[in-house]
Amino acid sequence: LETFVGHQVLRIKASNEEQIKQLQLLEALEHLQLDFWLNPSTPALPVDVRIPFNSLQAVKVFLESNNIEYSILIEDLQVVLDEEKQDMARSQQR
Amino acid sequence: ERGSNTFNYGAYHSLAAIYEELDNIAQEHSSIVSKLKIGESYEKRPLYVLKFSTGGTNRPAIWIDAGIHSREWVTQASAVWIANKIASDYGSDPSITSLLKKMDIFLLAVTNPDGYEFTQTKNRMWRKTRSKIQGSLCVGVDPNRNWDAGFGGPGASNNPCSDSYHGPNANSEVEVKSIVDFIKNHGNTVAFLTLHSYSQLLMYPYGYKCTKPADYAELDTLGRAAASSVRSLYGTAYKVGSICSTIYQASGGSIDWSYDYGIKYSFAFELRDTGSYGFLLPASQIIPTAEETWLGLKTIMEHVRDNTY
Repeated sequence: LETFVGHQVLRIKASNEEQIKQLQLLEALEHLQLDFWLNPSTPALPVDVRIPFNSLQAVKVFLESNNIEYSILIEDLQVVLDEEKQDMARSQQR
Repeated sequence: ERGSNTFNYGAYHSLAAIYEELDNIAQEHSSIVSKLKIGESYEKRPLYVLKFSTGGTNRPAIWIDAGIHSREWVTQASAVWIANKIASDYGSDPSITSLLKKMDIFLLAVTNPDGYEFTQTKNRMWRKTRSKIQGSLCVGVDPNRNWDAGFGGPGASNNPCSDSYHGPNANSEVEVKSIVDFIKNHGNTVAFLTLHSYSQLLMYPYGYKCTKPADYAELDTLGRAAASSVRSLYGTAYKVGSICSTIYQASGGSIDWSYDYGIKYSFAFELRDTGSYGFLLPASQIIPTAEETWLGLKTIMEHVRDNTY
């Protein structure tokens, strides 16, 4: 079973097309193993991306050094998945 | 005793439990609901469609599918709730009753069963099919980039390890081909509605190109009416527009194929985003999501019913 301890999901708000382009560059960096839940498209829509623990630091430095605003949508993904599993188990018992 | 009244629609379920519930709905409403197998997935799991019909032959039909991206669990869960809603409301809701007197509805609740099973047992983040590509290290194709509509164009990847990999050729994924063949054999589908999550968008063609569809004005007006129906229940606000103008150019998508095939009323719903969980919506959100989505679907279906072409 694949686990996601320490993975975070960031919600990124690009403020212009230039920043959208920068995020699309980020999308192309396969070694970071980013999972875009919402792909960079227009500044009107957020960009949500799941980031493995090992890539977190690098991505946050990239965003901050380019003044790209972001917030943490999910602090630790595995915690949410564990809650989901417990929820399912409870409902099955019921 | 097993039956729909014991099924918890406000919870996520295994594939087996969902399939059992589809059986329950068909058995408990056998006068209008039947279960069809339209094909098998890559790993040989059945693709079950519920047909809602009051008879007649080859009536105009509305197609609804969910779960083509397997990790978007709220779409499969909403589809099961919607199936029970249609069956239960027939005879009491004048709108659904009159619709089923004229048309049929086909509902595919789990479009990507291999992927769904994989999210339940191995990797919750899995989105694609589970097909093995000859000579490739990676598994799976994005089933919503695999349709014969601008196939291989912008917004899809030719890298088999990418989550938006379009596959070796259009309809390479048996899950996609089964739907295409079913709709072509049926020959009288007039609406194609597909449920995705998330980001609260109601989209119409095109995605593979950024030109307006011939029916742009009608689709945009109908989309806005459906979005306001969704909003009327809990205030969930949707953006409405073509795929290309709303998000980005994305080739090989299902509603582009259905529209180009002549199915005028082709829409894709991206269900609610609470701003906290992405597609990992807690089970407590299933029923409110399904209820509001149903109002949007109903608005579109009523328009289709009254504007057959």
